[in-house]
Amino acid sequence: APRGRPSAGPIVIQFPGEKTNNLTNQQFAEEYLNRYGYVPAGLLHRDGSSLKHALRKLQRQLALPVTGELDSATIAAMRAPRCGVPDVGR
Amino acid sequence: FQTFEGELKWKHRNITYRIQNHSPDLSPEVTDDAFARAFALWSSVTPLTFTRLESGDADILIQFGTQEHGDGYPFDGKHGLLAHAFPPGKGIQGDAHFDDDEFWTLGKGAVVQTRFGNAEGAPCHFPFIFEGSSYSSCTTDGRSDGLPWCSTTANYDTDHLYGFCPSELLYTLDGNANGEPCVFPFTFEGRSYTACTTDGRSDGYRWCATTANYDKDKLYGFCPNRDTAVTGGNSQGEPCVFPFTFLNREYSACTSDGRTDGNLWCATTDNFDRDHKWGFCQDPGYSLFLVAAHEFGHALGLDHSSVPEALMFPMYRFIEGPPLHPDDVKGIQHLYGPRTEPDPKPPTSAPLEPDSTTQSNACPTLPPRPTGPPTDRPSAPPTAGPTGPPTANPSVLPTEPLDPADDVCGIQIFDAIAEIQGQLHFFKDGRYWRVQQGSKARAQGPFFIASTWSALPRKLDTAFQDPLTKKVFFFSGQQVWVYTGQSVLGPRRLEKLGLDPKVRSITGAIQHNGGKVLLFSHNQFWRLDVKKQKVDRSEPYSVEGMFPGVPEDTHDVFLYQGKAYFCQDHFFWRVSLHNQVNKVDQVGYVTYDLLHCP
Repeated sequence: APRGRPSAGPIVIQFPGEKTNNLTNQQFAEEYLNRYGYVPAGLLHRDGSSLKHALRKLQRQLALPVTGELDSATIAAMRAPRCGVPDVGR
Repeated sequence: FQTFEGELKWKHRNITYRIQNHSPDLSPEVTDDAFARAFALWSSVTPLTFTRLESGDADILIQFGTQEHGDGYPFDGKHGLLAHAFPPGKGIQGDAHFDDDEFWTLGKGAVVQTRFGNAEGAPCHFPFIFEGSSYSSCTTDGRSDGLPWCSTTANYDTDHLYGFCPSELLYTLDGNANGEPCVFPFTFEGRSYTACTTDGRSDGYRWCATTANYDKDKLYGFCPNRDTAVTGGNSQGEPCVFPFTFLNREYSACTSDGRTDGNLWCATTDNFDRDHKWGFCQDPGYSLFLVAAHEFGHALGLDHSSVPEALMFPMYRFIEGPPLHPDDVKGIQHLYGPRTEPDPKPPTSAPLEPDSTTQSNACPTLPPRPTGPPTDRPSAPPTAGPTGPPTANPSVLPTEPLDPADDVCGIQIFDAIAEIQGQLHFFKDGRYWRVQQGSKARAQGPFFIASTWSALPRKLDTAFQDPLTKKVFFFSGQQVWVYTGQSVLGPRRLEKLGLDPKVRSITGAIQHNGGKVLLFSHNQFWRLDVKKQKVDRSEPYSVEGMFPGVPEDTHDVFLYQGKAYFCQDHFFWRVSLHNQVNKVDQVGYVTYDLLHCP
């Protein structure tokens, strides 16, 4: 039988009309922390400790284990459907 | 619980709200009821009252929108961010906005509330049985007017309880036409539209005119989504088209291929690679009642809670029980105090979803909102076609009195004749009749072409059904329409099929094996590849050369029970196509031999 082409894995495409969502978990988390008020825009890039601090704050607010790490439970919580009102600040 | 910084709250107790627009996902009655119940949650534990205003300024303005919707806080497409609201105050403060890229339900899938019929507005019961077949969505089977309907019990055949499903042919939302249904075709900026459109808008909402000419009358409404509609993507409100081609593969069901998030999607034309039209397939959706209750908490002054079981927790969670947690009650009573009267005021309308615990058995007490004069209301129950598969048998006849044009036996020359779903269809001046294969019974009809295939003009030249895909092609003048079930592609110009612009009309069609169809225009024909929707070559073949013995200038050619019929005047020449030999084996009368007229 003819041999199929070797699989290159599932093909992922950019669907028209849909915002590009190829952010890494780190980028996604930074955007989320900023959007929902856990850290002011731009401050995360100065040092790693601000990310840990913001993550701890988020984990407390969302009743997650407080690790200060971008673990799978935290990522899953960030990707869950939610209200758009910021959790912290106005 | 938390309150907003500065403990923002309303200074008065009689809070007003106004629903500015409605989501196409839900009927206005279900939406209004969900909001009323959401407010009632808060009024049951506080001294606050909530009064709905139909116009003017209200404390809480409720709005559906997508992406950037005017407040500088854009939504993000399907999933993710669902809604937001502003704390109490003037202007935009207190307002609640809902992302209409979400699929709004009561949390357990599409809510298909019926109108009219004989089930007093009960919701559809899926699946249901009609003529022995099981249906999991609304159908137009059994009707000739194109209106989707459903059974409101598990078995229509035994219970005969039915209602009409959301459709632009039944009503519109908001706009300025008082909910009147769409009128097709309608004219907008000089162009003719045969379906709802997003043209002329930047928010992606589908609309239609409710008279034949929007340019003149300026009357419009928004189209409700049918229960088969996709959400999000770039084809909101359109139905999936199956099968569809994606990366050169054919798909007959929703798929998550091409995505990393596992969400199911489908194309809304038969070829994604070509048309790039797509949307998400239906899922349980988000409960508008629960999300609204949360947002109204913000609108009253509550910030997000860190108690996961609380309604004011920021993440969405579907629950069927009473959604207020003691933390929510403590929070709202911190702002407004407890309820002082002994009996909480009930919601302004009876719940469609008793205690939020049931959906399919819910029995609404609101009467259907009138959408036009009584004569506009469909009142005939869905009826079974005489024989054959249910999908092919619209059988409700036009209600006008019979006039000579309705007598099929009085018609000498038909515009087009075609075998569709095993039945011979005779088209003439906006009407059609059909004859059951092998039956000696008189033709059924007339039915209105516009009711069954709303995009088509009155005068057709030719029609045929592709035996493989079941798509039905209609030709009129230099235009072609392709129907897949109820969805239509077109009109497209004949040139798109690779035909010379000089071809003024298609006068007949004969389906061949292998996805080929012979398209006739008077004395010549072309071979159409149905899959590619292109003719094989630009040079036509001669009818005389391939079909010796048929008249020179036939006005209609069609295939029926495996034989080709060439019509001239009220006669036909039947050609047997067996063994590669095309031979006339009968000359007969259309009226007597095909229509069985006396």
